[in-house]
Amino acid sequence: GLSEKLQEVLRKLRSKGKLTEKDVDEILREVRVALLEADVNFRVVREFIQSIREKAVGQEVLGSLTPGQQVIKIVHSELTRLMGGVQSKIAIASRPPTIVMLVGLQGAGKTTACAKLAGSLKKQGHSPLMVAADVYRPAAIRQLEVLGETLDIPVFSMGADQNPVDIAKGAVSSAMSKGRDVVLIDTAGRLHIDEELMAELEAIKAAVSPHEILLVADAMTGQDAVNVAKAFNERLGITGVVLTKLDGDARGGAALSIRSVTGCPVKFAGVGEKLDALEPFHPERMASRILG
Amino acid sequence: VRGRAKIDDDLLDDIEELLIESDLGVSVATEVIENLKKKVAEGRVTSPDAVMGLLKEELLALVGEEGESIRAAAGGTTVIMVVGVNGTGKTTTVGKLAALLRASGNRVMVAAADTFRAAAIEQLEVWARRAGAEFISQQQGSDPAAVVYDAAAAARSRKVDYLLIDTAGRLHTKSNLMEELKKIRRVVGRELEGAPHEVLLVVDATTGQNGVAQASRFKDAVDVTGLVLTKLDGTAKGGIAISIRKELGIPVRFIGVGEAVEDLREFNPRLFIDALFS
Ligand SMILES: Nc1nc2c(ncn2[C@@H]2O[C@H](COP(=O)(O)OP(=O)(O)OP(=O)(O)O)[C@@H](O)[C@H]2O)c(=O)[nH]1
Ligand SMILES: Nc1nc2c(ncn2[C@@H]2O[C@H](COP(=O)(O)OP(=O)(O)OP(=O)(O)O)[C@@H](O)[C@H]2O)c(=O)[nH]1
Ligand SMILES: [Mg+2]
Ligand SMILES: [Mg+2]
Repeated sequence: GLSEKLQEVLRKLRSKGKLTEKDVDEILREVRVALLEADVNFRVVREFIQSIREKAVGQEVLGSLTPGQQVIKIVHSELTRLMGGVQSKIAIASRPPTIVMLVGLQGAGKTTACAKLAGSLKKQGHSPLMVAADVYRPAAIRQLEVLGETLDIPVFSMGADQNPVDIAKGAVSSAMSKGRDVVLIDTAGRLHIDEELMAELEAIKAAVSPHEILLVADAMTGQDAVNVAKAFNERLGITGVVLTKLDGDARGGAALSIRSVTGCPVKFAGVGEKLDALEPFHPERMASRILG
Repeated sequence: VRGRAKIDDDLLDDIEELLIESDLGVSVATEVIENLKKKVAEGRVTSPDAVMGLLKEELLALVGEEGESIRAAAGGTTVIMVVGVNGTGKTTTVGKLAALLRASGNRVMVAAADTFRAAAIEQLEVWARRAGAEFISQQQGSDPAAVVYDAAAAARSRKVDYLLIDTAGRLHTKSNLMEELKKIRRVVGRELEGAPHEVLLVVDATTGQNGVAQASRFKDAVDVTGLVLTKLDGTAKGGIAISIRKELGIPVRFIGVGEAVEDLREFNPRLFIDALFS
């Protein structure tokens, strides 16, 4: 539930019929700490608190809630609103194949997410094709192939000596000739400040015009989440986010940071290492989790 | 925060923002600022430059002024166990560390104790080859403790200088997986004198406050002796390492600064603190 300090402040203000500005500031100070401890970006928190302050001053008792509890209710609903609605669909193209590209920092969970998405699409009646476009990481191609074998989903690969742009193009032609209706391109992890590798992603995008470009991000990411999301979005245009490792106990403030700086929907949540561990992202649950 | 004319609330607010944005966390940042304010009030610092100097000294004291090197076995094989949550860079770090140890002429063996994740064994095998290290593995899905048992026996009979154990990524909240890690530690401890001599927790520099919970749980389970902070070649500052050292006393031993075999450096506290302000 809410942090001890926040509960303490609410207890102290319990008997008040109406909150003064000073009371509201006291509550918002603790909300600020809670959000920062949850890894929401410093500036995102500042903007958020300012917007809440305007709504919160002058709150009166409403029903069975104390004014303090009212403020928290406003914080929670505002957080939920900022998280966006539930948008957990891959945008299926009117003419197949639908092309999905998975991008993000090293180790975020792209390869695993690629397989989870492919598995879920197969269950929904699609015929997905996974593409091994990571030619750098040792045994990356093998990793995707093993996942493909487990799911009985084909993996397109041209080995580690080919250019990822050519691999992506080859995969799309192969999908068209073999009737695969969704192509999921697993790309190598890279830093948003690596000029050469970011240009590679732009080249893949230019070559195959993906319908979805999903940023895969780790739920335990801290303040750096805004820098990463901003860069990937500015260079590529992200259409959705997959937030991974939500089965841990990270509060996941990165979700709010990413959403607030890109405006992109968080579509899916990775909730485990197994291939069925992918859920639609739930904005309200995330808001509660962030608030602590 | 550079080139300021006077010490005022604005300067202190900017310092607080910088510390929080570097992932030190609110409570550590607040504590550091409170200490600075006290010293300013006592008249111990009178210029913004002096404040910055004091701030750096304070942070240096928190992260540990001296880098310490890897503990070696008294005789026989030194065992280094590498642990951490998923995707932080353990396997890559084991490869880089093997190469580093090989460069000073050591005989190095690497054990593939991640028998779970797809192609984890193959990935480590490539790294072992790059480093010129011996490689011990079993089939996919076998008991990691059995791999470690084999590796310990081989290390003993071949008189290997260093045995590096790569383990599967696991979230610290999964008790069955933490039990598996404890078992791995017990097995290597029985088979090799004093093992493991180092238990390195690999933490991604982009990690936020959850890093403290990770370090705490892993420390409780397998007594972590040092940290490897990876992906510092990105834009994250890795300030979580300061909180981890402050709260749990675990020092940073190495930093990862890239994906190539040479991208592992011994931790230099002063350079790390300087980088927070660049
Ligand atoms: N617990 C948990 N682990 C996950 C989740 N998603 C991925 N992982 C694990 O995180 C680690 C990294 O996953 P990968 O799929 O290899 O990550 P990646 O982004 O492809 O990595 P690079 O290609 O090296 O950039 C693996 O151990 C995965 O099993 C998740 O939702 N929960
Ligand atoms: N930029 C950068 N990337 C790194 C660094 N260390 C590791 N990586 C990359 O991070 C990704 C994950 O590395 P792994 O070594 O597979 O991580 P792991 O902890 O063994 O992952 P699991 O075994 O799945 O838990 C790979 O793409 C690595 O190349 C580093 O210091 N800098
Ligand atoms: Mg991958
Ligand atoms: Mg590994």
